[in-house]
Formats: sequence, C-alpha cells, structure tokens
Amino acid sequence: LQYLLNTALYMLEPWERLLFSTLLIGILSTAIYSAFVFL
Amino acid sequence: GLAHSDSLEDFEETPTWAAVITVLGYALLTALGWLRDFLRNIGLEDKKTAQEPNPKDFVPLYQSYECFYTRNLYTRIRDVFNQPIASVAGATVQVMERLSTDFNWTFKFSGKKLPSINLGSYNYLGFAENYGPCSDQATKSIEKYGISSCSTRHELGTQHYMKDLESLMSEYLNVEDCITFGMGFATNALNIPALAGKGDLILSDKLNHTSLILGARLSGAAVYTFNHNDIQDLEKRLRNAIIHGQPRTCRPWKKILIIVEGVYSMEGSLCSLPKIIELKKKYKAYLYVDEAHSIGAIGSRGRGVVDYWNVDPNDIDIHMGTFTKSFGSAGGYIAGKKSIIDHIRIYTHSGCYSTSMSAPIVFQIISALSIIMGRDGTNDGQKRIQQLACNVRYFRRQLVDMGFIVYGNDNSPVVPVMIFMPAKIAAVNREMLKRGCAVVTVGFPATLLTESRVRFCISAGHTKEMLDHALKAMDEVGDLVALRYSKRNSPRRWH
Amino acid sequence: LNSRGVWLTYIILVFVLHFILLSIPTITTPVAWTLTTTIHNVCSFYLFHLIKGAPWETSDQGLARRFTFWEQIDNGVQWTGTRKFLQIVPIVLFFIASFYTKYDKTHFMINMVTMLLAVIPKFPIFFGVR
Repeated sequence: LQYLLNTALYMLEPWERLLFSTLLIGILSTAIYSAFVFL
Repeated sequence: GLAHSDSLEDFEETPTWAAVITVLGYALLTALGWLRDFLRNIGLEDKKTAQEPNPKDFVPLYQSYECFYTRNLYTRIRDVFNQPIASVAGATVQVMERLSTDFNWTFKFSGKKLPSINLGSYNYLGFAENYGPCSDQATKSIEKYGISSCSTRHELGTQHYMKDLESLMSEYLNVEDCITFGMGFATNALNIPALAGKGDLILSDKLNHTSLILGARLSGAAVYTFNHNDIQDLEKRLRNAIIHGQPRTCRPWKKILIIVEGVYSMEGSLCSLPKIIELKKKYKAYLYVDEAHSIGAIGSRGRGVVDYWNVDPNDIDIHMGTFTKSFGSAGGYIAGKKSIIDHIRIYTHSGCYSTSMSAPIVFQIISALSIIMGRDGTNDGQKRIQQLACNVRYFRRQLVDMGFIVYGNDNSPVVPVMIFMPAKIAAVNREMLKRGCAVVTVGFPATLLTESRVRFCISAGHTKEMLDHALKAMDEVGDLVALRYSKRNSPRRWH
Repeated sequence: LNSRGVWLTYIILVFVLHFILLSIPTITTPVAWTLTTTIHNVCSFYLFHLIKGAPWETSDQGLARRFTFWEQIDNGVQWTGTRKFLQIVPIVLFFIASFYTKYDKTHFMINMVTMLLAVIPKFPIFFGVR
C-alpha cells in the first residue's frame, strides 16, 4: 500500500500499475546488468 | 492577546522528501495522462467524456487541454468528491454509497446509506438539524409566507421579516445597519463592485476566497495581493501604493480597500485583525472583513474575529459574513455604517439580479440568532459556543499529539491535517468512510500542488464520543497511510 | 513551481532520465549525456514554450489560454528565482555533456543547438513573441 500511495499508482487502473511496475523493474534490472558489465 | 494568538498559529514546513515524492507522483500521473489521451486520440480507448458534436468551425466550450487534469487526475479519485448525502448535514450524516465499474466514469447507487460522523461540512454551532426550535420556526414560516417571493428586492420590495433579520443582525454585531442576501458567494461577488471601481485599489490576501477574487475583478478596481497574513508585506504594498499612486498616470488612488477573511477555511488560520486595523488607520485605507467562517464560531460571544480580538466593531468599515456555516441556513450579510449600507441597498447587483431570501431560510437564521443571543430565555447559545471551543481545542490537541502536521490557529474550528500526496487524498477519504467518518480531502488546484490536506470541520453538535471515534479512526488511518509527518516530538507545541 | 521541493524534483527527474539512458547496455556515457541534454531541451521547449493555457480549469475567465507555461510563471514577472533556475539548467547540462563527450565536434553541435532551443525563448525579449 505504501508503494502504491507514494508512487500515486493507487489512483491508476490495474493495467497502468502493471505497465509502470514492469518499466520500473526493467530499468532497474538493465541498470544492474550494465553496472555489472561495466564494473 | 496578539502575541498569544500569533503563537497559537502554526504552519509546520512540508518535509522535503514528501514534497519531492508528491511532485514526482504528479509527474507520473501527468505522463500516464498523456499516454491515455494518446490512446484515446488514436482510437484504442473510447472517449467517455462529453463529446461536442458541433460543426467544425464552432468554438469548443472547453479547450481540451483545460480538461486534462479533470480527465486524467480528478476522475480517477472522484468517488471521494461530491458524495451525495441522504440526511440533514448535522453532527452525523447518511452518506449514499456509490459504486463504479468503470473507474469512476459512471456511478450507480447501491441503495445503502453509510451512517457517518459529519466532519466534512460546516455546522459550527450544530444548528443544522431538522428538529428543534429553528426548524419549527422555519416550517411555520412556510405556512405563513410561502417559499419565495419569486422576485428581487428592487422589483417587489422587502419583506418585513428581512427587516427583522437585518435589525437583529446589526444589534448582534453591534453596528449601525446591516443588509442580507440570499447567497454567501454572491454577497462578496455582487457587492464589492458596488464598493470599489475604477481608480480604486484593492489589497487582497493571497488566500482569499474565490468570491472575493471574483468580486474584486468585477469591480474594475486595481487588485494587488499580499502574502497570506503577512502584515509587513501588506504595509509595504500600502506604502508603495500611496507613494507611487496609479500605474502610468501616477495619480493618487481614489480609495484603498483592504480585504481579508476572519478565518481562512483552507488554512485554519485567523487574520491578525488588530495589526491590520492599525495599518488602515495609519494609511487611511478602508477595511473589509469576510467573517464567513468566523461569525458564530469564534469569540467568547460568537461574534467572530471582532469578538476574538476584542476590537471595536466601528474600526472595520465593512463587516461581511454568511449564514451558512454557523446558523444552519444560507445567505450572507454586509454590515457597517448606515450610510454605506444605504449605498449598498441602492447599488448592489444582488438587489436586481437575485431573488429575495426565502422565508424559512430567514426564520432559521432569526431563531438561531435569538438562541445565540440568549433571547430564547436559555443559555443554549452560549453553551454551544463553549462546546465548540472545547471540541476544537480537544480535537486539535489529540491530532497534534498523534504526530500529524496540523495547520492553523488552535482556536480555529477548521482543522487541516496535511497529507501531501495525491493518492493519499483518496486513500484517507475512503478509509475514514469505512470507519464511519465523513471527511473532506482537498487537493490541487484548491491548494498548492504539494499541500493536499484533509480538512476537519468541528461542530458543537459533536459529542466527545464522536470525536474520540473520529480520532481513533484517524489514528488507524494515520498508520495505514503513513501520515505522521511532523518532525516535532508530540506533545510538541501545546500550551 | 515555487512550492517546496519542486526544483529538487526537477533535478531528480533529469538524473532519472540520465540513469534510464545509462542503464541501456549499448549506450555509452557520452551518448547518454548528449541524449539526456537533447531530450531535456526538446521537452523543455515543448512544455514551456509551445503549450498554452493550463491543464486545469482556471478561475481567470480564460486569461491564461493565450500564454505559454513559461509566460505564466510568477504571473509574467521576469528574472524571478524560478525563471533563473529553469534558464540555468539547460546551460549546466550543456557544460556537463560537453565535458563527458570530451568536446567532440558532433556532440558539441547537437548539444549547442538544443541548448539554444531551450534557452533563447526564455529571454525576456521573447515574452509574448509568437
């Protein structure tokens, strides 16, 4: 609930929440991958 | 008393991280709003807003961009706004439950009524009831006078009960004369143009109500705003206005009118009236005090901020107020010197555009006023005023001690508790309603982007059990939604 | 834009944009900075200098409809804190991008052009110019 409230996803429809969370996880995982490759 | 009451006023700063997360939330909602508009424009999503099947060259009613916010932010949480009620808006209220299967584009009534403690609407002295002496008087007056005169005062004239109300009101306020109108908003919007005009200057508090802003704009006078309750800023603008005069021609202003409110209903703050009166005397300006939220609710005898600050009513040129919040009725009044009121009687826009006040409305006010003034032989009025003061201080103290950021003056019957994030506007409202409390949550554009809040309106009709129930609910919701932003260890500031 | 935390959020959003670009494995650091600068400047130009009016119903009887976002900031008063801040960000981004691209000519031209696109319309002389 805190994640939904602080990111304002609480106001969105389920498919929008899924879209945003997927994007977020995608960005974080590529960032971790890149950091890993880079380091 | 000045130092005393200023120290009672408090606006704890927004925590920076809360402000940042709030703005990021709005940025995310805007980005997704653009995505939704894009999907609607390419036809992937059907448009549920009202369509205008006008021919091509017709000017659209609304610029589609102006409805962006309504379409993509407001609609998502509008189940918590404008909720219909199925009872009198008294200390408790029956909220009609609405269900939506398409994310608040359309609603259906489930038929259920949710009994709730009414912390959302203004009913400061608890006169908003459908039983008791006030409603009896109102009912009787319908039998005698009917519902409405169906015309304006300038056309059909003034009913004698209007004169009774106006003389009672001027006695209550301890001023020479008073005139009343059928609508609070119109009392400002349609009378300021009768008081100021071209070549005049209006100095308006930045957080003044929309009706004051509209009235000032309609008047054609120059309007400068000063920071909310900032006496230094007001004095600086007064000095500049007098030194530089009117723009371009530099002619002196014909008159300068300072417009402030007694209690600011969104901030819960009181205006520093003695200092403002000092300034108006020093610079020979006129003073207009809108006591919409303070008349009946503030002051030891319920006469508003004039009573609270113990100033001379004749130091204020225009007393304005409404009958909506403390008298359980509707309408507004303007009071002051007889010469000014006579001028308004002739030149008010309301006298020729809006119908006279309805009889039951007037008799509700007259009986409520009589009770407050103790004319009914009881001290019920005084008891209500004391009860409201106790409820307010009790409720505020508990919220402060729970670690919430509570804005405004400790004696103000409007209690804003900060929630900041847009999603929490809906979450707090829904969770409180589940717990049997009907509250009003307010967000942008009625407040600053980063200052959404839940605004409790305390009433003399609330019993201690009701307040404790509401506080317990707020305590739970405060944990669930994480609203304890105050950095000060509680009890942090209570005297 | 004067509210507390808005400027910090603006900077955070720029860095989040850069972070997203940087996390794409095939994009090198110089390209990431040039893309960050370019995307920021184009969005800034569109948001502040093309869109007119307000995304909500204002109570000013349609007065704001004729003004761009940039012209509405602080009711048109020039050189306020917010305006200076929004004017400086593209310039700082330009310097950072130039530094990280080791002053490569191509990157320099791209960054320069987009920086001018974001900065020139913000001059007071262009107030109300269409």
